[in-house]
Amino acid sequence: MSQAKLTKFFTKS
Amino acid sequence: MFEAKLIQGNLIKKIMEGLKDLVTEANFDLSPGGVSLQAMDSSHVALVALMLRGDAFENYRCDRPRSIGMNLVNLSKVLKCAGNDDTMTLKADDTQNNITLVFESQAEDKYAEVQMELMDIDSEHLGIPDNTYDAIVKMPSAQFSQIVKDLSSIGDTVTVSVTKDGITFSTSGDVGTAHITCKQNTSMEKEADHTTVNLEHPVTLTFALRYFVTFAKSTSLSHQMSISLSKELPVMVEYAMGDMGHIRFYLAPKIDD
Repeated sequence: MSQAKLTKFFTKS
Repeated sequence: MFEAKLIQGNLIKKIMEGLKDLVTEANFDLSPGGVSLQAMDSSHVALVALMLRGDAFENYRCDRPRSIGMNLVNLSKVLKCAGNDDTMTLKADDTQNNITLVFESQAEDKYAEVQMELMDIDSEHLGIPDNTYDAIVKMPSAQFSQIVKDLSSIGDTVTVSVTKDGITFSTSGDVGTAHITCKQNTSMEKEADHTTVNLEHPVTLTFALRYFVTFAKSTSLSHQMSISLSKELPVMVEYAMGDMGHIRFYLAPKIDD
């Protein structure tokens, strides 16, 4: 398994 | 002009305990409604979102919205000047690049004033969607803290699984494997001791355990905490501070390659 980054789920606002 | 006074000044100390191991510098967003902060850790895996409502303060004044950048390591040093029972007043003049912190004893026989330089910080603000989570578990924060500490001495990752029976934390390492299950339990007199499972769909996700250990440093903020999970989404770990505000942590899961 690899560590996902938050930016994969949350968009920059 | 920004000015805000907290009767329980140690609330800021407790908040900093939960923040300083995750982020070293952050922008505090001051607005007429209150103080908020959003910051990601350097690896962009975890995010902390703090909200303190203006009416949580004894007197709160914020003439115009403004972001003030602070080095949290320095802020922690400054906060050492505050006694645990001291009131804390924060003052920032719009024209100055510093913040003044005033700590006063309840008996008003000790007065400390510290000025700290502000800094310009480039930070990315993320839009966090209002998720409907598959599972929300509320449990005593001390219990969550103990579980993640115990498991972190056995393994590096934790698999969190919520079913109608409860929440299970599992890890494995050189020592062996461990599973800890907390079942729904509302039989205790104090609501803060209850464990409740609100389940839409069973969910299982895997996370880096060390982040949970860092989040649990906010344990002193609240007797209860909550873990909100959805399939293939970041977990939200929340410590609510009554009606004063909250601190929320988001952590991206480990995903199959």
